[in-house]
Amino acid sequence: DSCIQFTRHASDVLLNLNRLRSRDILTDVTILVNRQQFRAHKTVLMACSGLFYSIFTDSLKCSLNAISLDPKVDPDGFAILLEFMYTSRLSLKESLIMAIMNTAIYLQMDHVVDTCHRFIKSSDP
Amino acid sequence: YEGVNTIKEMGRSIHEIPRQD
Repeated sequence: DSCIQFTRHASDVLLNLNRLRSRDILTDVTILVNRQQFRAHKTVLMACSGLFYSIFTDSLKCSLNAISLDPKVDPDGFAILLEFMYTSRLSLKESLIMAIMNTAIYLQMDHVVDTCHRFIKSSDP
Repeated sequence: YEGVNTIKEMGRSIHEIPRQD
């Protein structure tokens, strides 16, 4: 027996999901971070974040079409993590590293938190 | 897929959704 593994399939699907997001097609939730708004797909958010997984598996909350995050969350840090969810690329700017890490802790994105820790350690003189 | 002979296909797997129509 044989099977054909399309090696680009996962990244091709993610690319298309990101295009859908940028065109606001089938996005089903608005995330409010302070006064900034981010449109996204619930399925992508819950596949990447423990916090969103908990929210959208809760039968009372899963149908919400807007979610307000803790006002302490930095919108720039959230924007970088949302971009990561849809692209696999984490932009680690030194000026924003603490905001990104604290937002990743809040969103329960453990592997990203570990990566931020390693980045901070490696840039510590 | 253990024991299955896997052939790798490196090209695109699906159509590409355009950035904008």
